Amino acid sequence: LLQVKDLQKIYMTGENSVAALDGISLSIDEGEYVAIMGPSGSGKSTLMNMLGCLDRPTSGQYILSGEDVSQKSDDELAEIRNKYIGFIFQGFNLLPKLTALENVALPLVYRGVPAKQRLARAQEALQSVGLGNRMHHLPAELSGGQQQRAAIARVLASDPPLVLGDEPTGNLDSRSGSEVMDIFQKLNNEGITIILVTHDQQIASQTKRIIRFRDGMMQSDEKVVS
Amino acid sequence: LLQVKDLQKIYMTGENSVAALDGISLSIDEGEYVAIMGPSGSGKSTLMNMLGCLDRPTSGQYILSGEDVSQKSDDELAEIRNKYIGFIFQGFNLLPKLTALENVALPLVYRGVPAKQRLARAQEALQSVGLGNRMHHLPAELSGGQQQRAAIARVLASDPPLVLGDEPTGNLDSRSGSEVMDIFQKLNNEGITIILVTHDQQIASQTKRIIRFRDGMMQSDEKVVS
Ligand SMILES: Nc1ncnc2c1ncn2[C@@H]1O[C@H](COP(=O)(O)OP(=O)(O)OP(=O)(O)O)[C@@H](O)[C@H]1O
Ligand SMILES: Nc1ncnc2c1ncn2[C@@H]1O[C@H](COP(=O)(O)OP(=O)(O)OP(=O)(O)O)[C@@H](O)[C@H]1O
Ligand SMILES: [Mg+2]
Ligand SMILES: [Mg+2]
Repeated sequence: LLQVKDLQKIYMTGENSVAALDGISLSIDEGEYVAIMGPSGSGKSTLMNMLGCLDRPTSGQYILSGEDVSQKSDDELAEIRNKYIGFIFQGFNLLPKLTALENVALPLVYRGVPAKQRLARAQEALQSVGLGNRMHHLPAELSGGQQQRAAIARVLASDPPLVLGDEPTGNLDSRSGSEVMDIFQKLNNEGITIILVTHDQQIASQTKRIIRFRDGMMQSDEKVVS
Repeated sequence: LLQVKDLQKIYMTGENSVAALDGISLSIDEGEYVAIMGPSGSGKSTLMNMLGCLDRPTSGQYILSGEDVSQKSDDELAEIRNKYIGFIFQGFNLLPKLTALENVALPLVYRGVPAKQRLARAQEALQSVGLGNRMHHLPAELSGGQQQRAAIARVLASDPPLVLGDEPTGNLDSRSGSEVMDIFQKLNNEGITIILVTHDQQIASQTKRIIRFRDGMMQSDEKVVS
């Protein structure tokens, strides 16, 4: 499904350069369930931004469904994101002036799904993460873990073939966390490709493959033996 | 040091009311090291906002160092916060237009600490959490865990007698997380009172007392037997 070759991302701050990604090569097939782990600052979110077509590398290649992403215009990238990729951000990134329900329905607006269907799918997604009684709250009226679950519901409602989750259980108690992992497992059983960044070895062991990062480079890449 | 009696916080959203805190009573002595755990949405951050003088209860009492906080004006609360309380927020709450160094030095500005000393203390605090080479980055130029560590450094630089940490290790790998816990242990050994909200049983077991919440009420309150 996707392949990156010698991916580099170098940030310039003033005179200094930071190599957030320092030559990453990997490939992930359709239907895989992958965890990405590594120390704080090792480049995990930066890689997720590349894979999610939210940012471009400084050098190297990203091939998604056989097409070279670096050749795409910004508009084409936006269309790929809206149609094929669901992103759960490390900072949730909910729109502060929209309710949970409106936030969750928003990707479906971009896809032209009719209003009645959007509302039904958004409600169902929120109920599946236990937020059925928080639908009309603004993000500021939700707890940290509720905001995180709303961000997860937003991806569920749009049902994309590729799900990218950046620390999707970081603000959840163990029970809410395992409910979310049950949802991911169910999606993967249906053939959806899932890539999760996590600091939690327990969460990573529930996926099928663990890639470890260090200083912008891959340190290891192993199948999970359950 | 602090005592709350029958604390209630009721939010109104439209016609519905949410009892985020539904009658909390507890007392914490100087020098204690307490963990607060509980399901997502159970009221932990709401309690922390009360204890940190960032918000007022709907009813009930909060007595801090022998004084009834509910009798204080907003200006007096701000002064208490600036002088005595260090807060690590669940969402970090760094100011986006200030560098890590400026963010960490800011509480010292409010306290009238001279510029040279402020810079020295802020630099030292950032180095102690491993951000010595990220001081001049803006929050958007930091990873999630680096932002969290900058928020921790901000509290360390101002060295307050009461530290409130809302999920301070939620975005950290296990090694960065244990470095942060070493810092908290060192502070507590010096007599600083520390209250941490955490979803991580491993983190909670490193404190001396665990209070568990459920639906805005206290479910249990136990000493940690190591
Ligand atoms: N401004 C608000 N208006 C309405 N409801 C609110 C508001 N702020 C918080 N709540 C509700 O109060 C409850 C407690 O929220 P709180 O943030 O204290 O939970 P928490 O225990 O910190 O959860 P988490 O572990 O997810 O961070 C939640 O159910 C939340 O939806
Ligand atoms: N805009 C930027 N400008 C400069 N440096 C940046 C920028 N964005 C990220 N970085 C740096 O790139 C490195 C990798 O960041 P990234 O967010 O990918 O880390 P991460 O592995 O997700 O960390 P965490 O586990 O803390 O979330 C970090 O050291 C960070 O300081
Ligand atoms: Mg990250
Ligand atoms: Mg909270």
